Amino acid sequence: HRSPLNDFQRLRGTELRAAPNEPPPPAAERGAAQQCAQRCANSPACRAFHHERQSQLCQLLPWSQHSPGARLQKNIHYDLYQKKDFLRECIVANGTSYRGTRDTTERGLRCQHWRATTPHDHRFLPSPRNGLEENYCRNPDRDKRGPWCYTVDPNVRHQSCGIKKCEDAICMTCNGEDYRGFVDHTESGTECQRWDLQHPHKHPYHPDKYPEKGLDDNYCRNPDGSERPWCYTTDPALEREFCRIRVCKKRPRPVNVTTGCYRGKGEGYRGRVNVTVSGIPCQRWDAQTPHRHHFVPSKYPCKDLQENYCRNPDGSEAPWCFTTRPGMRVAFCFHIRRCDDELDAQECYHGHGEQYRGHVSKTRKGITCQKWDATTPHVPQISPTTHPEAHLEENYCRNPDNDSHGPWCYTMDPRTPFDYCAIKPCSGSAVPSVLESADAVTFEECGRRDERLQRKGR
Amino acid sequence: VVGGLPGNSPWTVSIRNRAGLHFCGGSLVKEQWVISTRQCFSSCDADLSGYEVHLGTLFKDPSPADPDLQAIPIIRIVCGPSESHLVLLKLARPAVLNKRVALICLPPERYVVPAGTTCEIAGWGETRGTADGHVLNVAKLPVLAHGECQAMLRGRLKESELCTAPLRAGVGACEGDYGGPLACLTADCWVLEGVITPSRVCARTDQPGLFIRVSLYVDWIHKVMRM
Repeated sequence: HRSPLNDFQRLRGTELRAAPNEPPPPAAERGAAQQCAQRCANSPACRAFHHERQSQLCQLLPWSQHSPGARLQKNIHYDLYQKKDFLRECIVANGTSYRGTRDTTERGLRCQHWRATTPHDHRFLPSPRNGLEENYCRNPDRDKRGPWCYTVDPNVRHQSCGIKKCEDAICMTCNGEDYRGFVDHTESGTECQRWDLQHPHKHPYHPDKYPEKGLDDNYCRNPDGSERPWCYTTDPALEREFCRIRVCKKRPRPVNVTTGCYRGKGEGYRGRVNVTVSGIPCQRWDAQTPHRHHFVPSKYPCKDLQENYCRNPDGSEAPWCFTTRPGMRVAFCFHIRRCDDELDAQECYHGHGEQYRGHVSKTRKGITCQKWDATTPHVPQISPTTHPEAHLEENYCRNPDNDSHGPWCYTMDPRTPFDYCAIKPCSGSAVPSVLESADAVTFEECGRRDERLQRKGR
Repeated sequence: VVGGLPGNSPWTVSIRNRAGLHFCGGSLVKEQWVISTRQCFSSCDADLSGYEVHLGTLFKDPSPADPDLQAIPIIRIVCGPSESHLVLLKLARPAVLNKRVALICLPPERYVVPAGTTCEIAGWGETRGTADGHVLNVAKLPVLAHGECQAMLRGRLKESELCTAPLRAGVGACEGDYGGPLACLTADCWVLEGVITPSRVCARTDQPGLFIRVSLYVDWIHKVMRM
């Protein structure tokens, strides 16, 4: 059930141009991204491929972005997939697959070129298949200390390069929500499923929907406020599992802490409100009754899960808590007020926002907006063609239908056709009062009931 | 409902969790759409697989063999404009309308229901010992003028809220009723003027009942159903 794409790292809307003296790459062939990946994986010379989404063409490339003279360039028609082995600065297992460009040893000695036999004569000569290029650190003899090289120092024949294992190379703070490292296996050694695929496990964490969560390729991430980074696995029998990643020694300083009000989603709220909107006392975070839960304070060191105070440890929309009522598991603490400075945000709109021409392009839930001229994931009823006067540019929030609730956009979440944007009305912007209007009342065929049943019921 | 009587409200639905337990109310506004309140759900992205609505029954825990019961899974939740605290729930299939299941009218956009109009709340929530807790209870409540309610609440009332007058004997919504309807009879039609929203206490005698004013969000409801 693993995808051949698992060996590749994707860069969307990017083209990789070779050095001018390189011969042109082979002609493009038809195929889906997975098929291109399979072809590239089978070809020892292939290091990357372009995938042209619209025409479903793929072009195999014998170079990567680290090849001399190669450069990345924006191209909206292409996705660039490069073999992970050529990009990673860390190693997997003993690093025999490492194809990076490190060329100094752990003590800082420069590596000897593999094709050179001085100052040290040796038997590991380059061939098209063994990856011994330039003077880069490699592990042709499966040394358990990882990639190494012969050194240019006549007194030191060879030395380990000290390249760290991926699970140790980048550490995580708190619960690893910010972890952007390269571990792609779970703690049991199962390979992760790519976030942009829906098999073998169907899931809601599509990378386009949560661009700020770093759901790249099949790397371990923590998009849902779990205890640690995790991933869906390529094993159909194991939906998801935690990954083993080193914890940083330094704890980051908390940002955006508030006590009397909350900003954004209230993840920095550290106040002492401890009842729900309807006055039900919250359950203590360190208690497991009446509700069992995994938000144990010791496992969430940066979330300040003290007493029974309302908190937002999982990126929900607002601070919340488990309630002391057995029949009501969680409740939001919407009665905590929003901070005033947030209401005066720089981006605001007047009236209903029909004239809003700003560049906000995310919904209030942080989902990226779909471009107005795009037709996926949603086929729009309103577009630059149908509403040429509405300035429907890029994926900026607009209000082409004079929606009384403000600027909105189609979203990149396939399950949310449209949503309102994170823009507030400007202070002092007057909207007519609803209490002054009185309309004639007309109704369709609804809202009628059999009054005999009412009497009978009573 | 505190201080209510057993009654019939064919648009009031019971929202059930995976264990089949009732936790909130809602109103059937279209065959495949139910309106309720945001506070009933943990998230706008909540995984509602296994959640259902029950329609067509007066009983809180009807037998699965109840011939009138329609149990329909919820397939989607859509959150309303932020200050609305409303959600629309899409059902897996359209409800079958009959004498026990009916749609409730939506008010005209920005319609203000006149003070003194008699309305009803309905729900399977707590009765605090005032009525039979195993059946749907209904209570009548008169609409209170916005200005009067504003005075009683010392200026804390928003235009997006609607009040009913406090009654001498405590009558009002309670836990488990949230998300249900405040239905008012206008021009021979029952109209969904308000949605029951959680408040600090249940049915306090000297406090008005607070509801979300649905007429301000009718455009959003139509847009969601259209899109």
